[in-house]
Amino acid sequence: ATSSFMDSFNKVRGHFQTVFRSLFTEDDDCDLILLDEMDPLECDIDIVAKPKGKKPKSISQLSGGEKTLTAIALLFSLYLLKPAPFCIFDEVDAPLDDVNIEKFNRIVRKFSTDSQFIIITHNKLTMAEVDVLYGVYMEEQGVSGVTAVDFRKYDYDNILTEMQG
Amino acid sequence: ATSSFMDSFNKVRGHFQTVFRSLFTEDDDCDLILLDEMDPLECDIDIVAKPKGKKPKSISQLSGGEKTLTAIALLFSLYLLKPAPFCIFDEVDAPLDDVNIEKFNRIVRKFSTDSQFIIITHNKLTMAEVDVLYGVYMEEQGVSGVTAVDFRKYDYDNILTEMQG
Amino acid sequence: MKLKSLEINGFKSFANHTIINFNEAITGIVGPNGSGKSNVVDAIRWVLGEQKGRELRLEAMSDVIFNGTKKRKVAPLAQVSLSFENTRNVIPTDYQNVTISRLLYRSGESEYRLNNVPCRLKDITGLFLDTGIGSDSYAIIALNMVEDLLSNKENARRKMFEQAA
Amino acid sequence: MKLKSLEINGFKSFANHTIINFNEAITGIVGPNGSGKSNVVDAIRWVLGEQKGRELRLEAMSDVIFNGTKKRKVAPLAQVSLSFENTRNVIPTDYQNVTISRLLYRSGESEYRLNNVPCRLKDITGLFLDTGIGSDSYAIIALNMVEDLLSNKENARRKMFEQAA
Ligand SMILES: Nc1ncnc2c1ncn2[C@@H]1O[C@H](COP(=O)(O)OP(=O)(O)OP(=O)(O)O)[C@@H](O)[C@H]1O
Ligand SMILES: Nc1ncnc2c1ncn2[C@@H]1O[C@H](COP(=O)(O)OP(=O)(O)OP(=O)(O)O)[C@@H](O)[C@H]1O
Ligand SMILES: [Mg+2]
Ligand SMILES: [Mg+2]
Repeated sequence: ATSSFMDSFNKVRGHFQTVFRSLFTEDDDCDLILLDEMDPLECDIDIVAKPKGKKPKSISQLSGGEKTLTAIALLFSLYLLKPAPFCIFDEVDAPLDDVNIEKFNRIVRKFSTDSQFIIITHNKLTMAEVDVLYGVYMEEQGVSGVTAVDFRKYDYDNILTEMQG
Repeated sequence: ATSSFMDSFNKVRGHFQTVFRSLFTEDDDCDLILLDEMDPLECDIDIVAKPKGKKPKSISQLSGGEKTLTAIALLFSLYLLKPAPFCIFDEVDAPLDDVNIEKFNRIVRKFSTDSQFIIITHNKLTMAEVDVLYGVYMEEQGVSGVTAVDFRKYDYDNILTEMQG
Repeated sequence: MKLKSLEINGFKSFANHTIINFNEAITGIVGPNGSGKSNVVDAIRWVLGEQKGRELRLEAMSDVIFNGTKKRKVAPLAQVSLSFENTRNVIPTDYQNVTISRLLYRSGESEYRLNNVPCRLKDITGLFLDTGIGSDSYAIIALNMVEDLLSNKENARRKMFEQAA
Repeated sequence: MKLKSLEINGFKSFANHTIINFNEAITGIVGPNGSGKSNVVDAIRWVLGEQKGRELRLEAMSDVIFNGTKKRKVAPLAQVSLSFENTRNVIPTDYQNVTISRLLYRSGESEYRLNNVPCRLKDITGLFLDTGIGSDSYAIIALNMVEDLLSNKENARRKMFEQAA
């Protein structure tokens, strides 16, 4: 059990360095560390992330968007180890700026050859990247309905206004 | 002490009903309740919020955006009781959809006659509503700089790209 | 495995029978705050067998049944069905098309079905062992789970590793 | 009282001397993830006397000093100054213009100043009693505080009421 966990852990650790650099910049450092190598099946797992030349003491010093992107890098590293048939992301792009949203959408597109993605978002850039868009709205007070949405920017603004009822 | 707290509490409660209805709809119900009226200085304060005809058992059943808007209603109710000379909001508009962002910006504008506001945001609608815009960016790797930004939509996209360095 | 469709009826805000098709690689879901987008995610987790009400923002499991509005009464039951094409035989069954269903009646009675044949919860969870699909999968991610990963709340990082390992 | 300007030097990512003017009713701050926007808010809380490192995302208070990058060495001290116009005599002092400053040296020595005259921390916090301004004011709000209000973490609701009452 230990060796199979260590095997998986080391693979994810390798993926993390690749994925992190693709989401931040190519000469950034990051790592995943087992805090107690004598107890690999139980100990805490530390995340080290140093984007863009910075030297934070821990990831809690990073900004909201940097932390979110780091967590996304970890998730996709797990997906490289074991792709799930489908992945659902509920508004995980909310803390990201426009440039990082493009990176997020690009990595989703890349992985979508092996997994189906369902992305819930309020962000127009993300909406422009998906293959099909469904609008969920209040059909009557307190009752949900769903409709297909044809996304062209002004179209969405109009639909959103209609959806507000 | 008790009567002065009760006095403030009841005023905030009244404000909450007004502000909540202005952020949701005019015939919505909401309330602030002292969970133990025998111990008003220590007991928990309950928030009841029923937007748009819904009947949630507690606010934890509401959606992310509905909860955020409810908290904003509570904050502005406190500001009606005691305006602060300045208010700082760091990306509190992130969970809100476009329609609710307009409502948020409108209530900020309304209260800005009595208080100065500093709003940190990634949202273009909010950016269009402020009086002056400052861009914070990485002047060199890991070092922040600030510049005045002239907001017209394409201008911001260009500046953001430049700011990414 | 390829997702085909999700059918929701009487579950949370979905008082009306609703079908959402998932034929594409990347599906986007958009709409106003409180319209029901996260409820769609809850429905998928619920039909996959989620037993913890707290994970679905409920105080009691019976809270998943549409609880009525000022203009509409409560639903007699909540029902969700999720249909797949069993491509690459990810699910250990001879069926090429698989539909799992879950029903909960106001009486508290609950049913699970596999291709419309009543079964037990463990028949359903058993189908998905090792596929990466499950109610608390590393592939179903909302912002609060991103925060848990970053703060390592309740050893969230290890739990996520173990699902992928 | 009217905010006039904020001066930051050596505080967190602000290795270079930076001035931000706050002359308008509503000031917006924008920029990429990790650029330093929330650090501006931290700077304001710090100069107002914040003593808890955790509130500023620090493990130790010395972490506020610019800690260097691959290309730039650490700063010798962190300094922040906040200037106001004392309109409506909100602050109990004869000065029409007030500047509060805080300095922290790598040695651990720290200084507070009022209009450039060294003073103690309590001289500064004393100035702002009952004004609604303070390092943990109900008027300085980020998304995590919105969540604390909604979940009522550590009686957040009552604490906020007490600041406004
Ligand atoms: N059992 C139920 N019966 C009726 N309505 C319910 C029930 N459970 C939850 N709801 C309602 O569903 C709504 C929440 O929907 P949901 O969380 O899916 O919104 P959302 O589209 O994700 O919004 P946001 O963009 O703000 O995240 C709430 O207003 C809640 O009151
Ligand atoms: N003492 C320090 N020295 C140098 N850099 C620091 C220091 N403390 C924090 N930082 C850096 O400042 C950056 C965080 O900035 P900040 O939180 O202000 O970003 P932000 O603009 O709010 O971004 P976001 O949009 O993601 O919220 C982090 O990358 C962090 O490493
Ligand atoms: Mg939601
Ligand atoms: Mg920030």
